[in-house]
Amino acid sequence: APSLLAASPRTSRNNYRLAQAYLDKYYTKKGGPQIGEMVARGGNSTVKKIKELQEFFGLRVTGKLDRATMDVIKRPRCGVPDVAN
Amino acid sequence: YRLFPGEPKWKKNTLTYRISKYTPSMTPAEVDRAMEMALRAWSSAVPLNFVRVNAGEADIMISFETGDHGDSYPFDGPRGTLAHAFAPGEGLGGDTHFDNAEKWTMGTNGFNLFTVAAHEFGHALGLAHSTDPSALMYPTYKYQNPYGFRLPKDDVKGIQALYGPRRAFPGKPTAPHGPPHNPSIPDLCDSNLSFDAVTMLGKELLLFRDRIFWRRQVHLMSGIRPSTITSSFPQLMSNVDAAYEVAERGTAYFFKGPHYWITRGFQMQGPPRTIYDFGFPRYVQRIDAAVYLKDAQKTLFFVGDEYYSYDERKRKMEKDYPKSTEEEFSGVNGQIDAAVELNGYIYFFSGPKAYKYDTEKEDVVSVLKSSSWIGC
Repeated sequence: APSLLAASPRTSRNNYRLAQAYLDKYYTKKGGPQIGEMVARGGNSTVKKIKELQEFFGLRVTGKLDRATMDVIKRPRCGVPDVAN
Repeated sequence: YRLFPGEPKWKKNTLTYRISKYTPSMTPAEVDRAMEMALRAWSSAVPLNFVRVNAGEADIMISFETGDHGDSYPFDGPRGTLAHAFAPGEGLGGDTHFDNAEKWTMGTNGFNLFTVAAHEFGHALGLAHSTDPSALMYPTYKYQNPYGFRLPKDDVKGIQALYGPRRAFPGKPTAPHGPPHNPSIPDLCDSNLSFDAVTMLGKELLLFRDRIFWRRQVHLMSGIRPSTITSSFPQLMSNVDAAYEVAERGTAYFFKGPHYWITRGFQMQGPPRTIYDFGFPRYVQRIDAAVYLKDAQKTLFFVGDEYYSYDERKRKMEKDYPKSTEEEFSGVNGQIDAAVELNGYIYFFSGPKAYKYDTEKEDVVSVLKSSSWIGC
C-alpha cells in the first residue's frame, strides 16, 4: 500500500481504504444482474484497477493514488460500475 | 458513449414507470415532476414514450432506498454513491434506485433529482457510463438545470444508436418518398393545432379536427393515422362540435349544431336527434365540448364559458346549471374545445393547449401541447 500513496501515513491509510472500496465497487467484476459495465479486461490487481480508473477519467495513468485520482474518488457519483460486472 | 455488453434495449416503444417509494426531502409532486422531466429528456431524442402507472409492476420501478435494499448493491449513506439503475430487461431490469440518505432537491441546495434521474434513466434505457466529461452519462455528479435542459450530443448519439432518432411525426411525409401532400389535411404538426372534439370509442381515442380525425391507442403513440371523417362517419361530414362515449352502454354521442347522433362503435344508430332531448334551453344552439365522468355517471357539456351537468342514470339535466367553467375548473384557461376522461383525469383541450385536470386535487397537474396527442 505505501508505494501507492503520496501522503502522510494516517491520511494515506484512509485514502487507501477509500480507494480500495471505490475500486471494489466500480472497477471489479461481479456476478448478479447487469447494473452498468463496459467490456472488462483480464484479471485486475489494485494497480491495474487504478490505471483503469485513471484511463476512464482521462487522468495521467500512473497506477498511484495521486491527488487528482483521489479527487475523482471523492466525488459523489452514480452507483453503476464503470467496468463490466 | 458506451452501451452495455450485449447491448440490451427495450423491445417496445412505450414503457411504463412507477414511483413506488418517495423521499422525505422533497414533496411527492416535486419528485413526480423531476422524474417526468428526466424521462422526457430521453423521449425527446428517441421514439420512446413513458406512461406512468400507480400500481402493480412497471417496466421502470423507481424508489428511494436506504443502505442494503436487497439488490446486492447497497447504498453508502450521504454522498458517495447517489443512485443506480439496472440495464433493460425483465424484473429488476430498468429499475432505478435513489439513496434516501442524500438531500434531494429541485434546485442546487442538495443533489438535483432531475440531474441524477436523467442519468440513471440513461442506464435504464441501455447506456453505460461515458468517458466524455460533457456527457450526462459521465459517472460523477454535475448539476444540470432542468429548465431548458438539452441532452448533450454524446448522449444523443448513444441513445439513438439503440433506438434510432425520434421523427417529428411517424406518419409525416418525408421527401421524396412521402405520399403526395393532401391539401385538405392541415399540417399534421402545426403547433397551434386545436381539436374540435375528442372521445374514446371502444379501445381507441378519436381526435377530431375540421374534416379529419386521428385514431390512436391510449397508451401508444405509434400507429396514429389521420382519416377523413366522411370515410367513417358519412353523416357527420366535418367539424364535429363535441363527442363522448358511455363505455358501459357501448354507445357514443356526436354533436353538430343543434343535432346529435348515437353510434355503437362506428355504426350510426338511426337519424340525427335534437340536443333539446338532453334538456338544454332553446337558446343553446350548439355544444362546444362534452365529457362523460365514469364514476359520477354524469356528462358535462361545455357551452361558451359555462357548463351543464347531465345525469346519465336519470337521463335528465341536473338543476342549478349552467355554472361558470372557470370557477369550477381552476387553472383551465380559455373556452373548452374538447374534453375526455382518461385514467381518472379530465383532459381539457383549449386551443393549442391540453390541460390535465385532477378532480381530487381540483387543479390542473400538467399542461401539454394539444398536438402532442397525435405524436408531435
